[in-house]
Amino acid sequence: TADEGVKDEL
Amino acid sequence: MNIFRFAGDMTHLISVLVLLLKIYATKSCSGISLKTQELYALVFLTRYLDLLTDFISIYNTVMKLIFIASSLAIVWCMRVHPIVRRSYDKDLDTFRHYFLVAASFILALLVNEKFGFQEVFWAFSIYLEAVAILPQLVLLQRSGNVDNLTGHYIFFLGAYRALYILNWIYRYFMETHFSRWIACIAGLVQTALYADFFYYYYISWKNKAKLQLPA
Repeated sequence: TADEGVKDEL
Repeated sequence: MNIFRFAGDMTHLISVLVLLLKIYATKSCSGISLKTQELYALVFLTRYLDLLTDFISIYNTVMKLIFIASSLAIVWCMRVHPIVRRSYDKDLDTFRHYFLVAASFILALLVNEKFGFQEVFWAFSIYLEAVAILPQLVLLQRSGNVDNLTGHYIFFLGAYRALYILNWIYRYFMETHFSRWIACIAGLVQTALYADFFYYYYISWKNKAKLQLPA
């Protein structure tokens, strides 16, 4: 899972 | 990635494909709000600024490219395509959507996760997406009868964010430091705007009747 703050959703 | 988010992305993709099918199959965009389509193009262009800088996954990059390309293609069709543009309900699509853009941007400057270029534009895209459907819903009420594909398009468009809300609830409980309260609150507002449409869509499905919105 992406770390904090990185927008991994569309 | 959880099932709710994947289902939400697929529902969103289906809504775009249904709209492209409607425009391609009927060579018409009657009943579709160009203003809403322009707002969606702006939403994707401002939300995916990290397309070239942050690589998350192949899936993430491919989906971003699909959403950007399809939203621009739809706007192009409705503005430029010689046959399709003729069926645009110009005098019904009169919502002043520039106010939505201005309000979303001002709110993004005030309420964001971090006061940075990408973060402000990300918050802007979240707020704008929440209200982008308004011109389309107004056009729907004015044009009265809705063709099936347009009705399905709006249904899938509304359903995708409802699935995202389940995704945020899931991530909130499953991941320690997950917090997307900006997207979550905006997502709740966005889904609530579809409430009456969902009701009339359900009625038309139950009665096997044409989708009718009260004028």
